[in-house]
Amino acid sequence: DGYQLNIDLFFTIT
Amino acid sequence: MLELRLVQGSLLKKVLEAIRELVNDANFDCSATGFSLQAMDSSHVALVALLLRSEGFEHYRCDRNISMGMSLNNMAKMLRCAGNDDIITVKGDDGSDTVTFMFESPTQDKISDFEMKLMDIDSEHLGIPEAEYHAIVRMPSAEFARICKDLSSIGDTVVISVTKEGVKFSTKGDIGTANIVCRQNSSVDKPEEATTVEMNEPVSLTFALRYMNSFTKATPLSNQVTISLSNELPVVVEYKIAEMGYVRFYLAPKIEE
Repeated sequence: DGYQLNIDLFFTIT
Repeated sequence: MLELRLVQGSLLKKVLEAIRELVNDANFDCSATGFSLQAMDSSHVALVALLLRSEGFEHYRCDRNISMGMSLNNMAKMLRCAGNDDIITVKGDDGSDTVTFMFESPTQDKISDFEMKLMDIDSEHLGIPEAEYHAIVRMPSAEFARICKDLSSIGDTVVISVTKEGVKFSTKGDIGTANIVCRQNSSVDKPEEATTVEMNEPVSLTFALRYMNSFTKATPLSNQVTISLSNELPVVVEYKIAEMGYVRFYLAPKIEE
């Protein structure tokens, strides 16, 4: 069914 | 000192019901801009961003930026004690470890206050850049909820594909496959029943239906939902909160192994 990516890969910590 | 008076208290009740399945504990941030929250689910797959702008409150006093850690389940327990027509006021004091919710009936004959313990929550704040999306779908929120519910009885993931024909939601599971195509119908009489598809580039992305179904808990907040998609980026599922702001859910895609 595919590999689930994490959301924090896409946004940087401010 | 913090004092936020919301005449349409039911909005806050609906906001809590919209997000509490996804997030257990979160920091509510209060500033001159408004009352906001940003939190990831415990698996770091989805993120919720809430904004209730200060102008949407009848009275909004926030002397300095303050962050209040709350258990959303406990907050929901307290807000369920407010009537749907009640005015809700949120009160907090600097340095206090509690927040007070005051409920006033519309006729002012019943006034309740509930004091809730705050909690210390370590959370990272993520910067969410403005993005140009390849495709933006606007559709009735109830229709989107129905599609997510229907497909999750067949499969665990949904492929959302946007072409100039419309938007297609597909799934497959042990018992078979399902495809639901929604075409643009912006000529309908009622704007809340319209489906519109803006496409710059064709998009096809795969998402876990469990999260999509959780996002649809926000359906009572808005007649329409906006789904913004770009290849290889998280989808944004946005429910606007009339005159006040929004709840946005970000969900990371699944990719081929």
